[in-house]
Amino acid sequence: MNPDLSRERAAASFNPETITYVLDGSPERTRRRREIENLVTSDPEFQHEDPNFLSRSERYELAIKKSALMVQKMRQHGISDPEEIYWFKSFVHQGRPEPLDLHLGMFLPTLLNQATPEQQDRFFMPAWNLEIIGTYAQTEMGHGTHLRGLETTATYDPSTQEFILNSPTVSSLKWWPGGLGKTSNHAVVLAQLYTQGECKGLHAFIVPIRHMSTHEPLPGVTVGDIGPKFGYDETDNGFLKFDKFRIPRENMLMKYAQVEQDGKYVKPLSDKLTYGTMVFIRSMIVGDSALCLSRACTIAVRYSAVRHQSEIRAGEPEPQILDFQTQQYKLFPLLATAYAFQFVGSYMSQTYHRITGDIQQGNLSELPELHALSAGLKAFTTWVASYGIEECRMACGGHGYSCSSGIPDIYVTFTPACTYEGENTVMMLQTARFLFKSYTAALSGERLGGMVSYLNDVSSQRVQAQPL
Amino acid sequence: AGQSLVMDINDLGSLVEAYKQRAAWLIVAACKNVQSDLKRGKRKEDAWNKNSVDLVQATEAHCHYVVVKLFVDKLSEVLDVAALRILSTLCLLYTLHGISRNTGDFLQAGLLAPVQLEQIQQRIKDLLVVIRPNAVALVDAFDYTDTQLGGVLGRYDGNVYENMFEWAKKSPLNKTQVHASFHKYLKPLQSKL
Repeated sequence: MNPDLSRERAAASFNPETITYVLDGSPERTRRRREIENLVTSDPEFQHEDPNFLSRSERYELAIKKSALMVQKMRQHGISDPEEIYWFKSFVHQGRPEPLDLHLGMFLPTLLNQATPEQQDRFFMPAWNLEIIGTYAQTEMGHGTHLRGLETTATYDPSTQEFILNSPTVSSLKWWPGGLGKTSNHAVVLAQLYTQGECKGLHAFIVPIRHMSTHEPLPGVTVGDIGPKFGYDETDNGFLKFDKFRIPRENMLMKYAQVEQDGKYVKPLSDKLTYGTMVFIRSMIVGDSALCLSRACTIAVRYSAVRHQSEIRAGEPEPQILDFQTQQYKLFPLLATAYAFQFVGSYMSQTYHRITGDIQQGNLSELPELHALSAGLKAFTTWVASYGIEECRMACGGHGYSCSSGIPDIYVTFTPACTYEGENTVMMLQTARFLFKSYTAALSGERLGGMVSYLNDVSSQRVQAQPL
Repeated sequence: AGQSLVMDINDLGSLVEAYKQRAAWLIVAACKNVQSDLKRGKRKEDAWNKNSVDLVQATEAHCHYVVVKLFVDKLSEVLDVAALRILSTLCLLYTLHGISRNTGDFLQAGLLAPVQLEQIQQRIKDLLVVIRPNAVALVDAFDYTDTQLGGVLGRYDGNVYENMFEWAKKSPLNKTQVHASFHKYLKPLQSKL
């Protein structure tokens, strides 16, 4: 043990274990998390060469190999609780993305939240057993955050009771979905639904894209990898093009909206229900902001305690970098932010599960605030965390730029969160729309609840606005 | 002048109130600008776009208030006295640092007096000193293994330099002492020059 770190740990005024329990929620959960972690770290089959020394294709192959092993081992160990799956997966892939991310994190939850019981019978078990490997194809080359602009069409043909999927323009190609390029054989596709000559807006369809046994693309489907990105080497982000590709009527996810055999359209309770998966992911991203920022802080703080440079008093030995006030001023507010985001992340996760429980009971009253809060906090925390990880890298000097520090990988893995699942500025404006509605409602005397209840006071003019 | 909402800059409760009032103040101002544009006959979309910078700033302030509020709320759940003390210090640092990065809002909204900003800046530096002896223990509490950190700089045992050297030796470029390109390109070049 490095003597500096020994001394640092001896000087602490508290036992880190007690705060670990706070972060996990209880000593029991800490114990269980470590138990699951040990299942991975003590398993020789999960050992491998440092991915930094592999090519992109090798990193993708290693990730697939580990994912296949991961699924088998989770079955062997009887791990099925969603949070424990999340832990196991993050220990196997060391926090890096992997080709099955969207299958586990979006395709399966979408089946659970948006499929009818009949559709779940047909698709869920094959997907759970990875006969069906799915992704979530929403974003297009020309449209991402602005969902209403998506161009892929699904036109209902009552004579055959099928939907005809089509990519009318090059900008309508599905572009970016993780696991789409080479891994998946199915996709949840978001497309503009046309039936009886009318456009009914975005709906979700389960679409087969590769042959279940040969894994070859199906006729009418063009699919592949979009090429290298700024990181995310392990993930085959892909493109997908439809040429009048037909799927049965029963493949439209019909829990909330339906198309009957004759093409008649039945509206959903709320158009926000289609976006349920996105709200779930945004809630999770808030937690990811905390995880990635706290990893970067861990590296930067420990290294700053080990690293000796320069001098504070002439003639004395080189001091620890962490003794310079400027280094503390860089790192400690970020450390405090990492803790703040850990608590926000667990709040968002609890709130998401509580409100989706209410939705299952038909109570949608808190859906608008959940939608707005997850969008705003996703943007707020990812902007701050992305900047913070970069600050931690620079606080480590030149070695922070080496992949041996671990920070470049944390950064390139995390920073896409500022643009995926809703570009941050657009997210902020979505939340602003909710705040504007709340403000207007408060002015007309409506009582607000939740995190905007403080706007109730504005109707009594306690807050005097001055021109910005 | 000199009036302010916050009486004691160490009082987390009144700091949360200040963040709340700052958010309300920015939201009200941005919404009023939108509404006055609508009254002047601007189309909804144009009024929205014309005020979108203010709307984003107001929303950021709302999110900032939510984060501060949740941090303070969490403290009430921490039972261990020593852990509560250090987390409260972190929470105060996060809250004051957030104000120091957005002084204009808090001053314009009349939530803080200028003299308090100097106190806040000084208080932040005092808090750095308090956190310094606990910094390593605070990151240890995140409980990441070296594998999860994915590198050698943040190793739990702190033996960074030896392990960085071992790491570099494994780089594929070091598989041979002399890389094949020397004989393919440099050697021939040298003999031609």
